[in-house]
Amino acid sequence: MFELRLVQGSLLKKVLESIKDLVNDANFDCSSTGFSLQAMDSSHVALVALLLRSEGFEHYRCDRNLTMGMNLANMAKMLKCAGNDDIITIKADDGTDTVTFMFESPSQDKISDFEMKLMDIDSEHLGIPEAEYEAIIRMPSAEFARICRDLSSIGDTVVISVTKEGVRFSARGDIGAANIVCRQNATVDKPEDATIIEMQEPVTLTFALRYMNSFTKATPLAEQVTISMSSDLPVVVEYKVAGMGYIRYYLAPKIEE
Amino acid sequence: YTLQLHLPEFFVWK
Repeated sequence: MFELRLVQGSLLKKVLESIKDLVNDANFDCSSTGFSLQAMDSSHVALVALLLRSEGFEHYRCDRNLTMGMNLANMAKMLKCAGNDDIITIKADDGTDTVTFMFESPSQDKISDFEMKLMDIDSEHLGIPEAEYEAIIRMPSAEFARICRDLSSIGDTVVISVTKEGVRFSARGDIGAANIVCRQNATVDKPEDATIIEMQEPVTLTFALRYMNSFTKATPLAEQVTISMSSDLPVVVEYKVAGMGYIRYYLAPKIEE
Repeated sequence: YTLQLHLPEFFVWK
């Protein structure tokens, strides 16, 4: 028997909105430590890793490890039927091939039950080593989303370059070129507005903007985004899920030919 | 011209 109950159901709604455009079908891994997922997009260029720890739920029961294969678009459709203030419960009985989503309104005067068939998806997990990154940028998530959106109107590729001056986002295309430089800015009154750059080494990497824009769908989850870079590794774009865990996106770089 | 790399070139399959 597996059951989780999340009082702040809106978090789960936002999580699905953050991943459903990148990955079609994925396995949710349920264990005593929590509710997680790791899945690559169809081209194996990007990967999303989700972790919601069990202690972050109001109620969490997982009698034995369980993998639930789901079509994320269908799951998102069902979660869209939950109100932003609803309590969301997900449960699956052992040996059944369905999962139930239950939505309770705050005043408990409306209870909804949605049942979805589970899928058999062969899980393709990658081993992602913990790494020391040469540069780590923490900045307002809305700012990062704005930069990715603006640069994608100039070109389809962004060059991210971290130096001691700050972080530079560059794009070029048929109509011209654009450079956006963000400097370290720790002296703000609200910590969520700060831009903090930890740089061990200067690093420059090139990425496809369409994946970066897909990652920024997670912006509503967190005020800040962390971008970790190293010369010979995929970039990690991480959004914390308030007090529960995170959504991490990994993106393979492009190289100049 | 930029060549898009893929994640399995960096991370090993479990």
